[in-house]
Amino acid sequence: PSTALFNQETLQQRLQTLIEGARESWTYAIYWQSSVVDYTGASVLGWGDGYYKGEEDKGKRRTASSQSAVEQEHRKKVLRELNSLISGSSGSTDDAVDEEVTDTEWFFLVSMTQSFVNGSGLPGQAFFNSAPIWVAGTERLVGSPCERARQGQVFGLQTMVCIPSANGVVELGSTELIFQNSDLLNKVRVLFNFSN
Amino acid sequence: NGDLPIFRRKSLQRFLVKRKERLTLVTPYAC
Repeated sequence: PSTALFNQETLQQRLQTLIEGARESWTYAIYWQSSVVDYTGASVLGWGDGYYKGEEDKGKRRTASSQSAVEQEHRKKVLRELNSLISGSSGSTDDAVDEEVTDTEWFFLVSMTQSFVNGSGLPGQAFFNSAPIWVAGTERLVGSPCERARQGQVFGLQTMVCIPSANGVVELGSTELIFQNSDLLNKVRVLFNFSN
Repeated sequence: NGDLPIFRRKSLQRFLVKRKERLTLVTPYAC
């Protein structure tokens, strides 16, 4: 348990090091934690931690969904409720929750509710096959058999990467088009091989 | 519901704090 707690605590620094130290412009990074769910040995990947950096060029891409007033009101309402849940005060007075919620912020938030059983989804496939998955380009995301990849494209992503590690999967996403490079794969291996 | 798993709660809290910082940077004089 102490090792697991230590790893949980350092996850955030590892994700931040990965994103802030990258040459490319990644929008977010998520660590999907692997755990065994029952006596059958079925495994599930659930939310471990995440680091959201945001887009370099905010105004660059706003999809139809983020421009709809109804959609924006819904997102702001959810953010207000989450803010109240976290701060424990009802009727949050925090101005930030009344600012526009971008597509990638929304995608990052929704990701916290997701999990992947036995090799399902992009993270599940990477973990199950112990092989990185690098999807670069709108067409490839749209054509992906994984719902999460298609969903990412709807929210403005052009690149999604899932890299398996000993205890889970590191996922990165970007609104920029970024082609596969070994530098990132090696960094993940060094940062997330928890045996070190 | 009120009982968020601890991992998510901490991630969510950090996301909201950093979002506020980002927005302050972008619109420092927002009334």
